[in-house]
Amino acid sequence: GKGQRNIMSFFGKG
Amino acid sequence: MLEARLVQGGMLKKVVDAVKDLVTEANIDVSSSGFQLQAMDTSHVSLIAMHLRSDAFEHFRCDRAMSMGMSLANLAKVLKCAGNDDIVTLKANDDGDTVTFMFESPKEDRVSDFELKLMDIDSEHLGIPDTDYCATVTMPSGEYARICKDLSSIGDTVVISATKDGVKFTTSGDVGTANVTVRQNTTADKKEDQTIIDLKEPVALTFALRYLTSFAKATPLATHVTLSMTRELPVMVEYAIQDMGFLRFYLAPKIED
Repeated sequence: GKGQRNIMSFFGKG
Repeated sequence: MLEARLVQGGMLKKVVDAVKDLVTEANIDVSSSGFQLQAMDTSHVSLIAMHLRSDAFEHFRCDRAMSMGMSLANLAKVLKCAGNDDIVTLKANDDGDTVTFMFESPKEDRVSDFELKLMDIDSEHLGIPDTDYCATVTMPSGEYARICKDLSSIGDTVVISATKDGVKFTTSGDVGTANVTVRQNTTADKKEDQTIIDLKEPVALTFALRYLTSFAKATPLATHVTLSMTRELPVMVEYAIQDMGFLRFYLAPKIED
């Protein structure tokens, strides 16, 4: 199945 | 010190109403470029990015950049006391712990002011990279809201797939399945009914419907919404704040484990 990703796994700390 | 006078004060109400259910408290960053807000929802699945440019204001003075931490529920309570056509002026001192909102009726026969307490909020600022999106869909915001609402009654997740034939929203649940396809329509009589699809490569992504539905609370802000998608990256759902700025929502996709 598909898992919900965390937005922080795409956008690192800026 | 900060002084910012916004003739279309109703715009602020719409922005806050659009985000307050996703984010309970946030820093509003004020600088010479205007007002900016970046915040994640409590589950860290979605990200809100708002920019209201300084040139949106009739008068804008910000001597020193500052972060104003606020409870968005309390901010919404204050803004609820403003008339939709009121002129809103914000004032804050550089090291104060309050911000004052002044509301003036268009006929200038009623003036009120509300002081809102500020709070210290630790927030993590994320770096949003510039992305070349595979598919960009600009559609009537009411149509987007309707699709989210309709599909939410059938399922919990939606697959949004963009191909040369259009953009298809698919969900399934106990009831059965549902598909809504939106096609390009640049010949509608009214500009607000037009849909524009810019497709570089086909793309299909899976999202939680409840977040996409929540983003639709921004519908009163703009006639159109733009969905930008690229493989295995968050979708960007953007509402323009007239020519004054934008409210963008990013939602992380569901990906095969």
